[in-house]
Amino acid sequence: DPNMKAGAANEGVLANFFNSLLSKKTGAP
Amino acid sequence: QNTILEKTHEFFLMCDVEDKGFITRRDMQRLNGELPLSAEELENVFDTLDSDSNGFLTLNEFSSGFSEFLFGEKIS
Repeated sequence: DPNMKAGAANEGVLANFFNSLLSKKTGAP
Repeated sequence: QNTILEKTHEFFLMCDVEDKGFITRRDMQRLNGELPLSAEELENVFDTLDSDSNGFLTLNEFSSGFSEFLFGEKIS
């Protein structure tokens, strides 16, 4: 299902985004 | 719960640098140089979080996305 794949990709990008914010906040690389 | 709310607000303010109370695509693109995400990925994040697709990301929409991330995926 292409829709499900797109959803999974979005989840990944969202996780990436929030992880980056967390890293930026804590100063970790 | 309060800690999560605080963090959410902190992250929201990191995107909403002008403290407008909402995040626009432009604010998101500004993060391009600060976060290791491409412009396309940031656009994707914005579209995913902007659940009513009105072009403005409210704290409420941002919080929903953040809790989805927190409870849908573990932080390593």
